[in-house]
Amino acid sequence: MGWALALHGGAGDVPRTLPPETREPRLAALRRCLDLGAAALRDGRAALDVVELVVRELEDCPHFNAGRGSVLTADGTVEMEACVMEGATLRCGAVAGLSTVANAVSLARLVMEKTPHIYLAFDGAEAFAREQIDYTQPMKGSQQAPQDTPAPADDNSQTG
Amino acid sequence: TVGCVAVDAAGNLATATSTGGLVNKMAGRIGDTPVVGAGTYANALCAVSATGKGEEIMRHTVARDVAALMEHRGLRLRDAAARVVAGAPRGAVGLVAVSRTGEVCMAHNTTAMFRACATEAGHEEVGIWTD
Repeated sequence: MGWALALHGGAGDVPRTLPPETREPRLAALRRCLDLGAAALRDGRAALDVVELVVRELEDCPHFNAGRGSVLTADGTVEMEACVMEGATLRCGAVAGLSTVANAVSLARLVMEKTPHIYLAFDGAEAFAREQIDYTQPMKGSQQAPQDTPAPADDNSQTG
Repeated sequence: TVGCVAVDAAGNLATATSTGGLVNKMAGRIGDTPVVGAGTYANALCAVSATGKGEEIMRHTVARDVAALMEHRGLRLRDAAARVVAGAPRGAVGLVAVSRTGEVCMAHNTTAMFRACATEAGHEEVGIWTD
């Protein structure tokens, strides 16, 4: 049946009396993101790239509770979380407790692609994000890839 | 919460979900979005992204249950999603899902869900309430 995509904002008890000035910007953002994702799929982009592309666009839109539009905790802070998952490989990445990252979904994908873990949260996730930014500086070429120290053969440090 | 599910021309499936959490939530509270199998899940049959009351979505492992009903009961995407949403507490769950064959589903037991979908066959939908 070919390519397909679906996207969402929040679900809940939204009154039908929602005023147009609140309703229309959200509908316009949904249409814009749908067109963005459909065009990418039409161009042959991979599903994983497309879902990240669309969710980044939604994170950058202040009308939705994610990224720029995130709500505040009881302490008046921001704690964002995100997750990506690829069906064919079951590879996945997730982050939580983020307050300084613009696009949590892209950090979740970096956790999936650049760490042996699935889930990073709070300080560890923020430190990993800073590391990723450092890594993409111009000095990237001179950066030595971290040497993979082989895990000790006989210990069980690689199991939960 | 925002999310997107997609199947590309090669039949690969993926899902992504992102959220600011719950307004006034306790600091440190983690919701369903980053819990693989609760708010977000994909396998070779379908990709799912959920939104709503995170604690209920986690209790009912919503995203994984849709995939499991397809995998173990042979249900079609639409029927699996309808079964999971109907089995969750009223007013708590919304999800979008797509199958390897390009079937799209947007199901919710709330009064509304901000949603949109498109298929290569030309179907397109953008909505908030269920008319």
